[in-house]
Amino acid sequence: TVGAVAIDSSGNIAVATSTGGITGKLPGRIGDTPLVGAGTYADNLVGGVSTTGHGETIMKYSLAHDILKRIEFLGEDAQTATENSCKAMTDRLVGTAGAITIDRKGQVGISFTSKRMAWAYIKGTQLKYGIEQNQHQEETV
Amino acid sequence: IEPVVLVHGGAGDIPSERVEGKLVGVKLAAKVGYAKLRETGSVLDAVEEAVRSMELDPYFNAGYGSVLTTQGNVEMEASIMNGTTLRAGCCTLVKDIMHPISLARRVMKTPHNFLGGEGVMRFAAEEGFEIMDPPGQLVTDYAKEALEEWKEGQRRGEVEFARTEIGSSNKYSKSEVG
Repeated sequence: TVGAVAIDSSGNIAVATSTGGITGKLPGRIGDTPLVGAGTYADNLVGGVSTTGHGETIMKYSLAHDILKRIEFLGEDAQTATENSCKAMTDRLVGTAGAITIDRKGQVGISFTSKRMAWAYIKGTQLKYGIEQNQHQEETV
Repeated sequence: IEPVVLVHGGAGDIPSERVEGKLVGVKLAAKVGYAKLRETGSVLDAVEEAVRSMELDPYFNAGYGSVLTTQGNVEMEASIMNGTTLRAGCCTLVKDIMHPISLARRVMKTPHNFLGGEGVMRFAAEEGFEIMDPPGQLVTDYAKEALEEWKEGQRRGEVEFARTEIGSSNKYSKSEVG
């Protein structure tokens, strides 16, 4: 699965997610990616999220929506909400996943309970990226 | 607010030999998306372009490089959402189209949120999307190997989604979980 979240200087947010699914899936299987609230959600008033991982788990937890509701109602920042939601989902449903989030202030959240998740973002002249847990590398662009 | 373009290239037990290719791909996608945002000022354009970049890259499970069904076919899905209007475009069971994310964006122009199956393929044709002929051009050798590895595991009687392994593909190093 691949995904992207963007915010502009006016606070407009958009999210996109695309996938081939899961190896060995039955023909006709639908996962989380095309489901609003599971694989993708965007609301300028709160933020935007794209998710990836075990689709059957993500859709049962409505992961993208859950992250944004933590920001909206619990006052968590993007990173905290993304971490807490992914962990709570895996604790409850076992399946692993990851998510990327930008909140309405432009703060970034990146977290995953899977072994690895490739991610990158550009803010100003900084390109930050990683794939392992707690890996944050940086380049100037 | 400082503009940001943030991307991911999938989560799971990514094999070590795929790490470098994934990192190159996500860095490129972030750059492509950010350049598009600067060019057009549109966050929708930015996320679509970033995802299109990864749909072209066989290191990712989307577009060219998508994983396979039990029948050996590619069935893709995508969604896109505008946080300003809350309009969304979603598609599923998409076959033989290079960029499902662009098809999802086109669905935003309909009165509906979500099209799938035969209907979305008809919609794609009407909207002028190229439906690749002959079919199967999105299937990579790596995806075939991953499916064979997965089938071999099934033949050996392993239960892929045993409780402790949901979301993990470590018995099938080439497979992806979505």
